[in-house]
Amino acid sequence: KASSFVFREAMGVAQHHDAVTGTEKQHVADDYAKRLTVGWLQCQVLVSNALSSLSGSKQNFVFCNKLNISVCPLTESASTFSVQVYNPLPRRITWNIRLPVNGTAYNVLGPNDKSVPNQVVPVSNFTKMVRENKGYATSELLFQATIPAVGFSTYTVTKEAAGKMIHQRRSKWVQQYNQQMEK
Amino acid sequence: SKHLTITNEHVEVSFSPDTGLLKMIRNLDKGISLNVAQNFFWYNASVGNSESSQVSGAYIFRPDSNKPFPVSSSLETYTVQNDLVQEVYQNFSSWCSQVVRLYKGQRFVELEWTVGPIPIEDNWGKEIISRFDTPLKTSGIFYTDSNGREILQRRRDYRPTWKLEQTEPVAGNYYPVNSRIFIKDNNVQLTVLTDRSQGGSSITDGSLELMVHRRLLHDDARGVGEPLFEPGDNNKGLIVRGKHILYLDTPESSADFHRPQAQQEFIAPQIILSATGSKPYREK
Repeated sequence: KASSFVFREAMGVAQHHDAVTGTEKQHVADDYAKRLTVGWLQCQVLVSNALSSLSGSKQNFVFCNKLNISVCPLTESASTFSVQVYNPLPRRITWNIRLPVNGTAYNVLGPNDKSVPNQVVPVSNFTKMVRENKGYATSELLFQATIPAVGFSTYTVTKEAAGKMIHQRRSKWVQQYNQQMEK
Repeated sequence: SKHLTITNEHVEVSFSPDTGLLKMIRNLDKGISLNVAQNFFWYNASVGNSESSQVSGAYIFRPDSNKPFPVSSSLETYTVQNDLVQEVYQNFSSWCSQVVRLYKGQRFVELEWTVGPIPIEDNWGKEIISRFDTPLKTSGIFYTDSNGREILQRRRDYRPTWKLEQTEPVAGNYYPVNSRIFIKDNNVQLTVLTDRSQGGSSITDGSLELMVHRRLLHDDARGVGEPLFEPGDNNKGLIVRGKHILYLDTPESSADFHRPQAQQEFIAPQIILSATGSKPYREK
């Protein structure tokens, strides 16, 4: 059970001119942050309930609030996970997803079970410095999601096994070698 | 020293081989290019002077000089380039860095900046800006939005309803930027979208700046009763990470881009994850 009222109340309090402009005393700033956090936690339950209802299956949904500094315990550790992307806009959009991971290659399946092009890029030293010891991802998985208007798309991410990767690289190398030999 | 350029189907961004700073943006669809020098600067916060005892604080922005100091004049860069994204990582200092990013199919340049903790060991309060310098002849005119709705024309050292006697050449020309700021001439418009409300201005023609972070050591005596010290974790000061979206087009076409894009930034998609056969994050 959860209510959006807590978050609405926190947002109401945060309409004070000091909250809008950041001219409040430090302990008031801390209180604003606490109110917003408590409200947001309640809304996470609401969104989870809504998604469970819409998707027809009850899952333990996870909200990673530190994706901007490449921290997400789930994506860092899981070998397979689902990504639900909700689009509140009244038009279809393409959105770039970046998720902290520790693998080197991933398969991403889109809503129609078609493979989605993806890349794994290293987490920058800037980010590692900022996040300190909050997360341990070495890389970020990057793909483009297409989301319908006022709706959501689900993507399934699976880490490729190391053996399969080596096999693929070897196959590619053998293919290139054969092409060279043909030339 | 190699000439560094990143490009996708719509935009090309060049960097100075000498400094590593952003140098030029080209809209490939329209064949428009503009020299844009971007750098981070800091204003030294005023502690009062002979003209006025007003210090820079939470309410009042008052630099002690009209000329900000560059955070760095040359920087370390490296690049990541693949099919989906082209990135240039710029390290300005131990407390200021930026990624210039072009995603596949994207019509704009994304600048993801990370600023802080602002050092104050020298006992100088600092107000950090990101500044874009262009050769555009703007005649003191720039534009900021009003809560993402009406775009208002701002004119340097001028107020539309009274005769202004300008006493603060920098702070007196700062305006709220809730979602966007732009400058233009007859042919080209440079628009910057923000991901949060910031202060912004155009202090010289062709220039555009946004204040991204500030840390101050004195109370400005306007009621808050404490300096904007921003202790953060362990009293080190806050680190702030945000985005500026840079878009180059003609003045006639720019609104077709910045209106829907600003909406997309402010009512952004939400990512929700769920595990399928995951392991615990830590063994213990």
